[in-house]
Amino acid sequence: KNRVITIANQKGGVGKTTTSINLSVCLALLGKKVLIIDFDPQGNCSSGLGIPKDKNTIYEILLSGKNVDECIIKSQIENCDVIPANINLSGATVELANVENCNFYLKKITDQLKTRYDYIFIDCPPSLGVLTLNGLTASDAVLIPIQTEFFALEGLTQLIHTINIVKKDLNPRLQIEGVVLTMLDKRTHLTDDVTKNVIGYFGKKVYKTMIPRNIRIAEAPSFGLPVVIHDVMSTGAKAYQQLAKEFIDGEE
Amino acid sequence: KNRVITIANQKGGVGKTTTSINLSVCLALLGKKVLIIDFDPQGNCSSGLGIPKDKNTIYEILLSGKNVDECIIKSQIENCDVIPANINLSGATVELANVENCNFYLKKITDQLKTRYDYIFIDCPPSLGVLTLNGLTASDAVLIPIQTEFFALEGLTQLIHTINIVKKDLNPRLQIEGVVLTMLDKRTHLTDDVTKNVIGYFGKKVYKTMIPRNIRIAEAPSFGLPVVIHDVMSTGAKAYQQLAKEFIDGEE
Ligand SMILES: Nc1ncnc2c1ncn2[C@@H]1O[C@H](COP(=O)(O)OP(=O)(O)OP(=O)(O)O)[C@@H](O)[C@H]1O
Ligand SMILES: Nc1ncnc2c1ncn2[C@@H]1O[C@H](COP(=O)(O)OP(=O)(O)OP(=O)(O)O)[C@@H](O)[C@H]1O
Ligand SMILES: [Mg+2]
Ligand SMILES: [Mg+2]
Repeated sequence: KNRVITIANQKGGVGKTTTSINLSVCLALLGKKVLIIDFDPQGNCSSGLGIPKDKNTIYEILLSGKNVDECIIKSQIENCDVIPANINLSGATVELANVENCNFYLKKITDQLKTRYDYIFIDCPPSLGVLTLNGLTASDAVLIPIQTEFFALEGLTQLIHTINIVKKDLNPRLQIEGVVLTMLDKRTHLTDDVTKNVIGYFGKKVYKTMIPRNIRIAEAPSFGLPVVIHDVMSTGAKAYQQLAKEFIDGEE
Repeated sequence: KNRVITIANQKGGVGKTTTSINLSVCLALLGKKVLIIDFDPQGNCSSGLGIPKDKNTIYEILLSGKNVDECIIKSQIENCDVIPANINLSGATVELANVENCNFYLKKITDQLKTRYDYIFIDCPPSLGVLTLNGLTASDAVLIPIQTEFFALEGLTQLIHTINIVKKDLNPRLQIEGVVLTMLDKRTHLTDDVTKNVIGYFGKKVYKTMIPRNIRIAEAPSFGLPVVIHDVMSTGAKAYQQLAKEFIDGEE
């Protein structure tokens, strides 16, 4: 194993953080050793798992040379660790902007940690700037959450274009791990239209498991818990457990 | 009137574009002359109103000196014009980064157009970078959509901090126009908790009109229509009409 996977999509609010948290936790519950790197200055991944983010974050490792072991925090779930992020990380966007090899900073860190984990997931902010480029450059693959709504289709060409540029210029091994459809709402044709579009675009890369819109998913982070702990019987929890199984099957 | 208002929040998917489109259109239907400037490279505002965005966009005016009149497009709704955006605008982030007065580029344009409209709304991307800073610098006020979900609370301190910096260093007249709560879901306590929090933080600035989660709102852009045209009887349409009235009342 020892794979690094970036979770990216520049469209906002499509379920990047929710997927980072819940897929990682479900894999950990299946016995995989997982690390989540919160790479969004909003720090939603950290707070969604109840992880303190006031100090010892990814920013301190990247730019002030702090020892990575001091920033790895064990979550409440066995086998699932987190390196938190906070608003300081938005400083990195400016500090890295004109530095040579600015897109390789995160890779230096993930290369050190890779052998300790089965999977390292990187949660990105809603943009295609230096933070997401660092994630894509450090990764073996990218997992793309796509909300089944009209606006979510607009940015896909640009996202694929960026992935191809990174593959060409920065990281030749980068692949698309998979595409997961999120926030499905059975009550509307909108979902069907978007779903058909996405499958037409990505084919077999689209996971069969689709994540329904489920209020328990939105509630869980306010308790600092993944949905599979907050409400294991919910359709949201079952969907992410299913996704984790499909993800592992795809690996073999 | 002649007011310029930026719609901003760095959290993704909270209803910035949806509010830009539907508030503008409802004001236009009440007889106000409105211009929407799409200032997000995703170009969701443009496509949500069925506006072509392949050429003559805000990017061409900002950086290649195109005549602004060539880029103002009349929407299907009387009194509502749009200046579209497309992915080229993401180039501006790089091109403006090291330029002196890089935050004043949009203001040069809105200053020319102000007297032609009652309101100019600027739809921003999910970040606090140079595009949103241009929006805040060009504006009389900022309108903040906040999704009633846990993650949406995290970035508020940073957003207010940025507004205060812009007010101090770039635009002393900048005020908070108002805060609108979006995607309310009556079925969960989560909404109540977040709502209480937001009212505690912003007090009277929070509009009494709250926008419910309503599937018609999410469907409308796929027809290139605002919700009040797509389905005027929907709870979503009624809420935005109500918001427009409250917005105007607040002006007087
Ligand atoms: N399947 C779902 N059902 C219901 N709510 C969901 C679902 N997935 C995510 N959410 C909620 O929708 C909101 C947006 O999700 P999330 O924050 O994970 O998206 P994101 O892509 O990480 O956003 P950003 O672009 O700001 O980083 C959150 O409040 C989250 O709790
Ligand atoms: N009240 C609502 N009810 C249901 N769906 C909504 C509502 N408001 C917005 N949406 C849908 O939620 C998604 C996110 O909204 P929108 O794109 O307007 O947010 P945004 O803040 O502009 O996102 P971004 O951060 O990517 O610019 C869209 O698919 C939109 O159609
Ligand atoms: Mg996120
Ligand atoms: Mg938007």
